[in-house]
Amino acid sequence: TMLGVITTDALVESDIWRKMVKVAVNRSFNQITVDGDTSTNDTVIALASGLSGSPSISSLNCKEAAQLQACLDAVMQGLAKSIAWDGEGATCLIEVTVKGTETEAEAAKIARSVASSSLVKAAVYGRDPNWGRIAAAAGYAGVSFQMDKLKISLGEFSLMESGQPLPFDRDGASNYLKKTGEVHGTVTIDISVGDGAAIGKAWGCDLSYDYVKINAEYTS
Amino acid sequence: VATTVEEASGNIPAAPISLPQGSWKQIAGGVTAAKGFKAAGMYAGLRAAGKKPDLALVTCDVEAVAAGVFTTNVVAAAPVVYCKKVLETSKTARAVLINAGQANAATGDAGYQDMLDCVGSIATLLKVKPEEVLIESTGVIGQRIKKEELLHALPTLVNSRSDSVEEADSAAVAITTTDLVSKSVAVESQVGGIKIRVGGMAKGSGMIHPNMA
Repeated sequence: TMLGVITTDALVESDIWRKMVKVAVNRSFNQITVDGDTSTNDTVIALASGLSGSPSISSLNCKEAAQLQACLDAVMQGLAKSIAWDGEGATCLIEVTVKGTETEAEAAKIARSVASSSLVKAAVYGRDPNWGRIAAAAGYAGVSFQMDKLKISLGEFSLMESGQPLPFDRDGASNYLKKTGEVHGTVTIDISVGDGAAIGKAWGCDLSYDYVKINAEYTS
Repeated sequence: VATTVEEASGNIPAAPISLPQGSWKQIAGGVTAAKGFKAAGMYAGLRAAGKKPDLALVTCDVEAVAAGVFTTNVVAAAPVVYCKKVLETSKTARAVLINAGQANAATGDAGYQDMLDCVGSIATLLKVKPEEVLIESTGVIGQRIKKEELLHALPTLVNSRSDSVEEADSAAVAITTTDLVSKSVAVESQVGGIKIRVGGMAKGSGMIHPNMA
């Protein structure tokens, strides 16, 4: 289960605040995954006191709304990433960035598909730079794209371009995963699927033996 | 901006929080960083084992404009059903009460009544209307909350509230379950040339694949 409480002293009208919170949640908490199980209790409550003395925000289409939205996005993304980082049994955070779609929602959908893939997660835990699993998870996301536009990078290692696998330093890429896991760092997976301007991100973690152990023995 | 793991109040460390780049600065504190908010976290004996804090409260000195997003799981916990219902008619809230240990999900009418009893009690203590109190629960699915222990702890919880960083940290620890770190962060920026703050806390480690609306 994920829970969140967000507070601000900005002054904002109710309907605008609710829309802003929804946008921020879709860019953060709704883009994380640990194990693919959606809880019965997931909740984010966001409260705005209005006590800062800032001008009232009554429209989404103003500079003030953009400023508050950016802060809200940042706080929620910071918290969301920390949940994925702390995933049960995880040794690293996985950050998936997808570019080249027409809409942010399409990019986000592909990114989450990759971050959710048990095979990708297990490969990262096994320190296996398995670009095929990444490509497959992008392909079944439910977003159409041209396979010959697919580009995949793992950290600094380019694994696929124009839909073609590239020769790469397998030991180096494996070592990147190993070193990142040793310090509980962030593995980055960058994907491009076309020429669109949209970008989306998702965050997950690797899948280890400990995940099963924790949940086989869980009581509270 | 990345911070190192630091010790939070309570008995688990604080998470390293990695924020995207932007025109804000990270500041100390979490849910109490913004003006008007107080928090508290304490051990109320709700967990099956251990003495980690398990009951948290966030309050606002004024009626705060409230928004909520909730799981779209059809089998929604009693607090989710309640909060959705309240926020359909109410635009503001004064408090959020959170317990760890039992999720109060799939607990039927009895679980819902447990939650209403908690809402009524905390509303009386805070001298606010029940519909100004929102609830979150986390823990074992299918188990009702330990209502007697929770109700017994509420006066202490209310009296422990403060706007300090320490109480924000305590609250962040108190909402955790299998989490190895607590999650809390705050930023300061400007809106219309005026300094504003946004803070927050979260929990989660397993059963994580949110689809909230």
